[in-house]
Formats: sequence, structure tokens, C-alpha cells
Amino acid sequence: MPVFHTKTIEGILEPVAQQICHLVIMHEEGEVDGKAIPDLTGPVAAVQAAVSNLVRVGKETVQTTEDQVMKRDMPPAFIKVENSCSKLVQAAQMLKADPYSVPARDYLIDGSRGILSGTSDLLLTFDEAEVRKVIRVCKGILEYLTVAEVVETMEDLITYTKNLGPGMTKMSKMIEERQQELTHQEHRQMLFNSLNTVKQLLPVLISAIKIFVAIKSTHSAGVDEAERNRCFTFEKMSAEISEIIRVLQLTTWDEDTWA
Amino acid sequence: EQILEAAKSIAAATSALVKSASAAQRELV
Repeated sequence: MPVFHTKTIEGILEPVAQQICHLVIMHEEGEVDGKAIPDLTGPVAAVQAAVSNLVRVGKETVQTTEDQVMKRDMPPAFIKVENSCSKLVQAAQMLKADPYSVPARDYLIDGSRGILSGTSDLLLTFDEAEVRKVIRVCKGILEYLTVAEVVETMEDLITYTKNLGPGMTKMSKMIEERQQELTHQEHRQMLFNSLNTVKQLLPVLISAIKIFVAIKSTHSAGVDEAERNRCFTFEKMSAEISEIIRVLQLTTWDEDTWA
Repeated sequence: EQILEAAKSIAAATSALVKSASAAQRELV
């Protein structure tokens, strides 16, 4: 049984995957003296209408999105789903002529599997585009963290904190939502751990900058130490956000292969 | 959202199709 990458995709495709699995088993068990399969023209027409609708909506999405990867990856999924649907139409025609037709059953199973696989490809492509949105926010935070190195006055620090706060809140919210979506327990845990570390380090970074600014402005001893401390915290936060970006791009397949 | 809804209706339609095809086979098994 395929492992689906997110709970949304799993919720949509799992029931169909189960049924197709069931049909295949029955088909193999009953292949020789299988009973006649009833006329499937009606149910196939319903699949055909649903496929046309998905392709129409998908093409609209491809038209409007700025995500070049999605523009590239979606059309092959449409083709797969449409070709599979043609197989179902052929199966229905063959079964109408001969309800015992074994080739028709093969077409029926291949077509159903193709619809499942094509819809899964399409949903994964869409999901990957959603992940890229989260990664863009993470990269924005990574870039803004580097600004910490040039904060040298209290006014700068106030501005820096005011800008960093909302961005961090947005990033945390997006990652927490993403984490809830993942079906892979390890990935969820990795995101949870890294995000927690980043949240804990944020106030540490702000106070490290504050100490650096205070010492620098009074020309007291210890500027180097304060600078090293600020740098350490900044680098630790950056490493954790880079880890979050890495984990966000993992798919179930990567993890299993790695294992 | 539109894509998810469209994918859900494909899944439902495919489910119904497979169910009707399996119905005939079930008697046998």
C-alpha cells in the first residue's frame, strides 16, 4: 500500500487505493471463472467528468501560478490521468460487448491505478508548491538574521527586533501547520525540534546583540567576547533554520531510501 | 482548494466505479 506524504493526500487517495487493491485481489482470485462484470458505462462517465474537471482546474492553476516548477510538473500529471481515463472508457466498452472479458478487466485495473497515480502526482506537485512557499519565508528569515551583525545602536536594535518578530511568528505558524500535515513521524519530530530550538534562541540572540551594543557604545572591555557570543547564537539559529528547510523538502521516499 | 476538491471528486468517482466492478467479483469470492 502506498505511503502518502501528507494527511490531506492520504485522506483523498487512501480509500481508493484500498478499493483498487481489493479489486486486484478479487480479479486474480476470480480470474478464471469470474462472474460477468455489470455495465460500467455510468460510473466511468462519472470518472470522466471528474477527470475533465480536475484537468480544467489544474490548467487554470498552471496559468495563474508564478511557480515555474509547478507549471512544468503539472501537465504530465494531467496526461497520465486523461490516458488512464481513456483506458476506463475502453474497459467499459469491452465489458458491454463481453461482460466476461479478461482484457477488459486488465484495462479496468490499469485505468483505475493510473487515475490514482496521476491524481497522486498532481496532488504532490501542488503540495511541493505549498512547501516552496514555506521555504521562501524561511529563507527570508535566514537573510534577515545576517543583519544582526551590523546592529550597533539601540535604535537599530529596536528596529531589528520589530522587523524580526512578525517574520518569525509567520514562519513558526507555517511550519507548525506543515508539521501537522506530514504523515511521517520522524519528519514531524525533526521539524518540531528545530523550530523549538529557533524559538528558544530568538530572545538569546536579541540579548546578545543588546550586550554587544551596550559594551560597544561605552567602549568597555569585552567587545570581542560579546561579538563571539552574538555570532555563535546567530550561527546556531541559521543552522536550525537550514535544517528546517532540508526536512521540509524530504519526501517519504527519501527517508525510506535513506533508512 | 479547487484542486483538492477536484481531486476529491475524482477519488469519489473512481471509488464508485471500482465498487461496482468489485460487486460482481465479490459474489464469486
